[in-house]
Amino acid sequence: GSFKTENERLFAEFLECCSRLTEEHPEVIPFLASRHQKAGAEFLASAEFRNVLGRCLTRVQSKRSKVYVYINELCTVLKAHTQRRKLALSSAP
Amino acid sequence: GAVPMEEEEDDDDPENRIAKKMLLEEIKANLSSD
Repeated sequence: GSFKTENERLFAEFLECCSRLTEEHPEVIPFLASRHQKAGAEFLASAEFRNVLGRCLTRVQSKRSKVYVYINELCTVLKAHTQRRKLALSSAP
Repeated sequence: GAVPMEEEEDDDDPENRIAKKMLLEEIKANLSSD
């Protein structure tokens, strides 16, 4: 099944939680949001992303002093799944 | 009454400090490349 809706909810919750903890650097949340926008739709609806999000959210709620560690982790994962522009690969025989 | 829980200590953690530095540098690099 697709985790799209659940992942969107978890991500919104993570953003909300982090925005309160990163007020000194207001550019961080828009950056994280833009990484999320650029990620592939398939990954955003995956169980893998749900696991990463769930873990980051639980951790940031229990260890607020490491908020940037978790944001960085999520950014790295999203960057790794950035939707690539279509490459001119010749798949036809 | 309720006990306020205020913990503003995100610079106390070395791992957090490094992650913050990396993240802010990446944001800066992204802004300048746009």
